Amino acid sequence: NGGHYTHTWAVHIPNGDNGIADAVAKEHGFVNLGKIFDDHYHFAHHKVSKRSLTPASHHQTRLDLDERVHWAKQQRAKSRSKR
Amino acid sequence: DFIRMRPSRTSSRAMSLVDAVSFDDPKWPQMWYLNRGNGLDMNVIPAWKEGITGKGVVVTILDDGLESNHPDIEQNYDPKASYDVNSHDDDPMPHYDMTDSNRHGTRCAGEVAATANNSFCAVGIAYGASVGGVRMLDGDVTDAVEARSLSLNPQHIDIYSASWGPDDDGKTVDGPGELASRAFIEGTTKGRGGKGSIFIWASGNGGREMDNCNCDGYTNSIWTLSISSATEEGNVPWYSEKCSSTLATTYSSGGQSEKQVVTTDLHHSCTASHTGTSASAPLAAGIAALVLQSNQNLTWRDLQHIVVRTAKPANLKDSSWSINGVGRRVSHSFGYGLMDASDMVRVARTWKTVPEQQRCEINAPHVDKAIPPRKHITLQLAVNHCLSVNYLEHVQAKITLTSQRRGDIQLYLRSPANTRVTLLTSRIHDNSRSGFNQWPFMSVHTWGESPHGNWQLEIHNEGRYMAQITQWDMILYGTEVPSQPDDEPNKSQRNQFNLYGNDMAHNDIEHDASGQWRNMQQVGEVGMAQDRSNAAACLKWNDQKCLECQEPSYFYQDLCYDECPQHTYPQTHADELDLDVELSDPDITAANA
Repeated sequence: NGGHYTHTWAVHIPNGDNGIADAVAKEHGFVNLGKIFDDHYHFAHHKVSKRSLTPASHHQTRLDLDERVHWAKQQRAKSRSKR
Repeated sequence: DFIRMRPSRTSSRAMSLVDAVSFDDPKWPQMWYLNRGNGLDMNVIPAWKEGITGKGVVVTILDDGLESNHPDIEQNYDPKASYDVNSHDDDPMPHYDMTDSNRHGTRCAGEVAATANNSFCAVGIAYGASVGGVRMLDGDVTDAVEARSLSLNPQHIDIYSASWGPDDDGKTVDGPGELASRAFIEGTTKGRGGKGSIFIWASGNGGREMDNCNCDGYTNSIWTLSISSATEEGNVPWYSEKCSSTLATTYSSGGQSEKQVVTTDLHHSCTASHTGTSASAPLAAGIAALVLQSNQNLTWRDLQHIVVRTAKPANLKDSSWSINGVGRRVSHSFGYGLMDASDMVRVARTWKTVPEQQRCEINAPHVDKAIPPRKHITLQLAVNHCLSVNYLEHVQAKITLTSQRRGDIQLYLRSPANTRVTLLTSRIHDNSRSGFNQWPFMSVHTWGESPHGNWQLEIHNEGRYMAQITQWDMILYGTEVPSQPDDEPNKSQRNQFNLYGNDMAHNDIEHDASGQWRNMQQVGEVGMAQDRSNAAACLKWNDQKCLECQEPSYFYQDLCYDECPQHTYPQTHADELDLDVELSDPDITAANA
């Protein structure tokens, strides 16, 4: 029961540091926002709506089909409150 | 000490000590939770007097940004402990709006490391520490955003302080996703050169909504040091949530007549009205920074051990105080009590790194039991083979159950040492039909106890429809040997008992799930059932539970014993008839014991 889909992805690209993560992002129309940890990267796609009830399957599929990508997941917003 | 000396002492030594704590920051006199003395503050001043100010320790605030050029912050501001995850740059400066809605992180940061003696605003608990901010709440929060924040520069940052979480609305059950969970694991295993990142978390403000912080997967996590609040008068605040995963408490706001927390605010200003558990977690983070300065080798688990041993129950009023199986007072509102900075620093100086964490998971077999409306059932699980865990730290009861209304379910866990832990209270707003799917209810209440023996899980269904439990797994964390070299087995429980007197006789007479009286009465202060059971004496088994023992062995907690376990005595039929009446009066019980 996650919140809306965002225009960002978490992407696992083994050995992505040597320019591979940037290349993957560029080839598929994403921007590499930087590393989350290890070989996991934070991508954004500026042609995807920042808030959507449905996933951006086309962009997900492109990442899924790229052999350099081990795993990718479109990020959903979580409700978080200051205390 | 501080208050007594301030007005008239003339000796040079006394004056120098006074000078050491007489700051010229104008809000210092209002910082009641640091300077009111008489055992009613968090005992920070003695640590300061010894020169412990958090120097060399790095704290970051995961929140809505940090006003890094604030006059009380800029001296201690650490850009390497800062990042803007919302805007993807290195500057965590908050976004300013008409309502100053992004003041939260700046307020939290000042509690930790506001500069002392700069004639401006307040004094941070760790005023010598470095402080950074991660701007991550001012935008969509996703699993990736959380993971990125929690794993920022883990070889540089020592302590991450978080005063946020899933909605405290009394109906949410939510926790870290797969990436954030991995960030916690990576942080605690690899951060700080392998000693483990320290994650300090506010336990939640859902008291008014009857929320339970065990339904928040961040505070309920073993990787976070979960902090609750106490008011100026030592009461449970109106916003406080009760749960078994809270480790300790710091002061914060309370009723309208009670004071709040002083700290930095947006626009280079100052406030004396920071509130809630949000204000408590950074105070704990500041104290943790002092402790790490006194011993940089402490691991993330060392710090939790030190909190457990030094937190002070005194002056905190709560009906849920109880005494666990090793004699420690613990409460569902306050954990082990109010954090004591000076005592933590003292203990930390000579602390020996705790032995490696051991983990043992036991799966209750064939759990598929209905819980009728307005009834409860009790499940039992014998722990006999977790040889690597003899001294408990965190305990998780991972539970899968279905219910027509999740808020109708209550869960209680009883340890072999007879510590009764509330894992879940009724939540009046929780109408969800989702139940719980392998939710790891966590408890710190049995810290130091032996896990060996019989664990009991009570499931209460206060609703009008049937509920069903389908899975119960126990995950026990702890050590094989005592956590400190001078801790002999059971030594601490005896010392603690002497401190707290005889008001802790445990009543172990009760109906079990089948309605049978137990065959042995447990008396006295501690109910540690040593695992000296004799399996060969069991005549009939069911699901690892012995149903009948061969004479002359004794039956106790589903096992057979050749001799009565410690603190138990043989029970006759006559005892059974009388004791249920007598034991209802604690005084009589203690006298009998």
